[in-house]
Amino acid sequence: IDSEDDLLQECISSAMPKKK
Amino acid sequence: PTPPYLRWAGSLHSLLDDQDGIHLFRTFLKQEGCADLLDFWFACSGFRKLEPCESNEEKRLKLAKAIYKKYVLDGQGIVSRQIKPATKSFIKDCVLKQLIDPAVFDQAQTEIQSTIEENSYPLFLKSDIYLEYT
Repeated sequence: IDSEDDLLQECISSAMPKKK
Repeated sequence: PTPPYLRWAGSLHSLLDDQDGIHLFRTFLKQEGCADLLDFWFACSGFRKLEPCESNEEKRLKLAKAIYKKYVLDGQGIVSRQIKPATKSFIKDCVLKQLIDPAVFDQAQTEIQSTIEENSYPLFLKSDIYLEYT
């Protein structure tokens, strides 16, 4: 379960803008 | 230059293109009990960015299942309730058949984006949390 959540979090973060 | 918080009011895209904007919007959505809408939207974008190559297939399949399980499968969840039944069936079929196109969540993302644009986003721009920030 943890690794699924980690994968999801990583995926969500990868789509967010990196710089301001 | 236009301050970021004024740009956020211009379009949802401007808001979601700014780290501080995302953070504030997510805080608002969390208060409203619908932060999953935003998380799902970003998860769809992140999934689409994953290249479908051999070394990635296991990860893509695992991730597609995780997104499906967390946001689509639970019929009581805020995301699932805003996605059309046909769209949910399509995603379910793809996941079960393990045929995971990068665009598998695109339609669902569009539907969730409409929900955000029509409801959460205008409410956010009128919310105390945004007005206090400005």
